Amino acid sequence: MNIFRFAGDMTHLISILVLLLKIYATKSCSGISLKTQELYAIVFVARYLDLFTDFISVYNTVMKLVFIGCSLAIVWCMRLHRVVRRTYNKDVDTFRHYFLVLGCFLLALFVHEKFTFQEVLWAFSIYLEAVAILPQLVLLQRSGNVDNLTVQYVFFLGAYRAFYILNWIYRYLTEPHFGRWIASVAGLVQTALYADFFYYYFISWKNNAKLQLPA
Amino acid sequence: CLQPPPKDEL
Repeated sequence: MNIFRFAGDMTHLISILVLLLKIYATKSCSGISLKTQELYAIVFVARYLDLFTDFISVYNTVMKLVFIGCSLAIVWCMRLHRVVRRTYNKDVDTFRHYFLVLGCFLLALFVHEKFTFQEVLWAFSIYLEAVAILPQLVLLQRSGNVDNLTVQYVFFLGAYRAFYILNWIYRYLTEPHFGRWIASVAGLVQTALYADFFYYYFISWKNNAKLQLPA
Repeated sequence: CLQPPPKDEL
């Protein structure tokens, strides 16, 4: 474990807690893409299949359970909670995310570390996580100005993978035979997708104005 | 061939 990875995991955890706070405090999920949340639930379930087979550490197991639990709870909340689900505007959350699932799965069938069930699903989860934010970014652009908690949620979600890139650079430099090319390349793509969001986030922060994404 | 190292990252 290194500081970059720990910072990344904590930033990821904060992003999920901010989202839970927003939904719980405002009893509303307006501005949140259910499709992105469903993609994240798939990412965590597909990636953490080794939860019961490979014990890495208490920290690793606890964090996996938290990520799976929170992502499923958020999807449940947005689909079934009698108050929250009425605030979900499905007519603006129209990204065809099943194509993302299919595309990432096909890519994982061809590009993976080892052709085993667990490794192919792991690669699938890495590719899917890289593009999972797209429905949310599209929804942000469509819905113009959104509430602050949603903006913070997307910001922390983008920042966590940037920390992971520093972690991979650090591990590559300090550990012999460390090569996580699939995760590193996908992580770069994932962080790049946030680039314009980060730019407009910084501009809005500098001008102390609300975030305005160009439509 | 050797098993890829366990995924110790989240």
